Amino acid sequence: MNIFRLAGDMTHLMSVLVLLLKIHTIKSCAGISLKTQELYALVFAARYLDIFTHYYSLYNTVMKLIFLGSSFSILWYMKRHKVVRRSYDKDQDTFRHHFLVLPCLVLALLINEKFTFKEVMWTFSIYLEAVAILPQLVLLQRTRNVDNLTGQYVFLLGAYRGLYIINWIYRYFAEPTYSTHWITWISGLLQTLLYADFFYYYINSVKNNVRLQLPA
Amino acid sequence: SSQQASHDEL
Repeated sequence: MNIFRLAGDMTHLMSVLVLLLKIHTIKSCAGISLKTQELYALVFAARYLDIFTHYYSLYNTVMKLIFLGSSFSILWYMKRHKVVRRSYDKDQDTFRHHFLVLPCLVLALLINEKFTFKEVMWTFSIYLEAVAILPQLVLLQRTRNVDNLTGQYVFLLGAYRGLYIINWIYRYFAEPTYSTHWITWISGLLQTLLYADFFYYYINSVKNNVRLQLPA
Repeated sequence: SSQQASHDEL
């Protein structure tokens, strides 16, 4: 475990906590895409199939449980909580997210490191995570005026991906047994690039101390 | 194995 990987995991964890904090304390999920949250829950469920069959470390198991638990509680809040669900921007959150799932599954069946059920599901989760933020980015663009917590949530998610790339570069040079991982690297790079536009506007808004506003 | 090296990440 290197510092970049740890920092990446911590920003990822913070992004989820910021989102839960917003939902739990303000009792609002305005500006949050349910489509993206559904995709993330699916990503974690598909990737962590090994949670009870393969032990890596206590850290690894605890973090997996936190990510699974938090993503499904966010779904519960947005769909079932009687106050929170009323603040959901249903009419704006129209991205056809189901159309992302099938191509990712087909791609995982075609391009993977090993053709086994667990490995294909793991690869599927890598592909799906790369594009899972799209409904959220589209919703942000539509609402344009982004509240602070939502902006921080997306910023932290982007930072997590960026830090993971530095972690891969570090591992490649520092760990003798670490070989090339094109599937994770290319997917991770694509995912980070999707945030580039958002990052530009977010950093400008922080610098100028104004509310984040995305162009139409 | 190299398989596990990428799978120890979250």
